[in-house]
Amino acid sequence: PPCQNTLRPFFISF
Amino acid sequence: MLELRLVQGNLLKKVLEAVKDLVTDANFDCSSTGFSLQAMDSSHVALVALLLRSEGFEHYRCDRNVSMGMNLNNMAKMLKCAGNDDIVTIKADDGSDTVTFMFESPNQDKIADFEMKLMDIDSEHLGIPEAEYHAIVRMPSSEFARICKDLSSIGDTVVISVTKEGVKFSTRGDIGNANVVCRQNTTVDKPEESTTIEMHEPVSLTFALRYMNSFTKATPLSSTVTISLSSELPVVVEYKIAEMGYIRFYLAPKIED
Repeated sequence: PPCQNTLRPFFISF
Repeated sequence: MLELRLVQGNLLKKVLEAVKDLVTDANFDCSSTGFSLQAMDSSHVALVALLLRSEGFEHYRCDRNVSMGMNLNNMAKMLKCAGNDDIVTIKADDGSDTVTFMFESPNQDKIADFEMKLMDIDSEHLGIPEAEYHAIVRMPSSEFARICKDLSSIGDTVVISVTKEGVKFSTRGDIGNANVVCRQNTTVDKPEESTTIEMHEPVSLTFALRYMNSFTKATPLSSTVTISLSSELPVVVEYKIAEMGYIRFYLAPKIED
């Protein structure tokens, strides 16, 4: 089954 | 000193009902722009961003930027004590470790104060880059909620595909599979009942239905929902809050290994 990504790689943390 | 008076107090009640199952504790930020919140769920898969613009309040006083950490379940408990027609005022003194919610009945014959303890929350603030989306679907929020609820009785994930034919929501599970296709439909009398699809490129993404169902708790806030999709990005599910702002949910896609 496809695995769940988290949001962190998509957004800029600051 | 902070004092925010919202005539439509039930908006705040609905906002809390929309976010309290996704996020336990969150910082509410208050600035000259408005009253806002950004928070991720505990597994960092979904993010909620809320903005209630200062112009939408009858009275808005915020002398300096303030961040107030609140337990959303406790805040929801307090706001449940407000009547649906009550005017709600949020008050806090500088440096105070409490916030007060004041509820006024429409004819001013009942005034209640509920004081809630604030908490220190060390939350990470994420920058959300401006994005070009491959497809933007606007549809009745009740229809989207119905589809998410129906599909979650069959499977755990939903594939949302946008082509020039329309938007397709698909799931599969142990008992079988299901597909719901919504076509563009702008001929209905009421704009809030129409479905519009703005597609630049076909897109197909897989998401956990558990989160989608949680987002649909915002349905009472808006008659329409906007779903923005790009193959490289989290989906954005947006409910506009009339004359005030929005509540946006971001959800990371599921990716094949």
